[in-house]
Amino acid sequence: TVGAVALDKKGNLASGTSTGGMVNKKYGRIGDTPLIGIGTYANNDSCAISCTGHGEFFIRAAVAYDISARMMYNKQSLQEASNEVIHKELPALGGRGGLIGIDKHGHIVMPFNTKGMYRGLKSSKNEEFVGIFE
Amino acid sequence: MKAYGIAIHGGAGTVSRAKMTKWKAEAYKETLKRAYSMAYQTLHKGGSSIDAVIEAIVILEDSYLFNAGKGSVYTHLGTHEMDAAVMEGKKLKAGAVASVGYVKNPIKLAHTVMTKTKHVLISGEQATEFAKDHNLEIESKEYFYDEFRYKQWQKALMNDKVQLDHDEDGQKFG
Repeated sequence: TVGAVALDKKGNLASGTSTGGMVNKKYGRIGDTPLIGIGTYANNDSCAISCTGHGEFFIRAAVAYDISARMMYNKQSLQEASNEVIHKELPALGGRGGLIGIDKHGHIVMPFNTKGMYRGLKSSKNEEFVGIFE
Repeated sequence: MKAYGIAIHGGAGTVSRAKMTKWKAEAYKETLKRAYSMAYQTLHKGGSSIDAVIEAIVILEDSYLFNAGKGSVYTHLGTHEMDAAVMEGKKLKAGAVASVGYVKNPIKLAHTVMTKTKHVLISGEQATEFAKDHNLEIESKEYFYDEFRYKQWQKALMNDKVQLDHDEDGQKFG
């Protein structure tokens, strides 16, 4: 699974995710990637999110919209909301994976609860990073 | 000046450091860096966030290293069923596809659903036909062949196990 989230100069957020699914997949199984609000979500009033991992758990936890809602209604920061979901909510269900997110101020998060996640970022705040493991 | 930026991922999983050789790590990092750098340039020049997102994902879909597009894993039947989605935060516009085969860049198909239809999510063979109707690139079965992925599938078949594609022996992230 691959994904990207972006904030442009006009303050618009966007998100995208693309996947080949799971090895040996049967029965037409579909994961979280194409489900808006679960594996992919963007809302200028909160954040843009793209997820990767064991899709069934992301679906049950409605991950991407949950983070946006926590920010809009619970006044949590993107950092707080995404860490809580990835390091508490998902593991409580037995879910593994990670996500990337960016908010309307350009704050970027890349939490994951697996051994590694391929990830990278670049921002106008002179931030740049590429990594695989913690 | 307003901040702008891009973040990308290529999947999360359980591969161990020991199995990630130096050259493999370099190959992954080089592709990730190319993807976010190209997309960042689009933003820097005043381009839209949706264009930057699609640009980054196309680069990752076109690499055999990641489980999307060209590097997609095999299903139980030896086919490729790809999914993709895009969403804009301004008016909550969205487009998505599920279980499409042979489309070179599923993210472009998802964007076509968002911009050319009133739907959000379409799936299966009719979605592949929709891609052809909108002149999106369709690739052959050979294009999606990757020896590593093929062996991963054969191994999963033997264990008859469905697995995230970057699990331990998968050496790749999901």
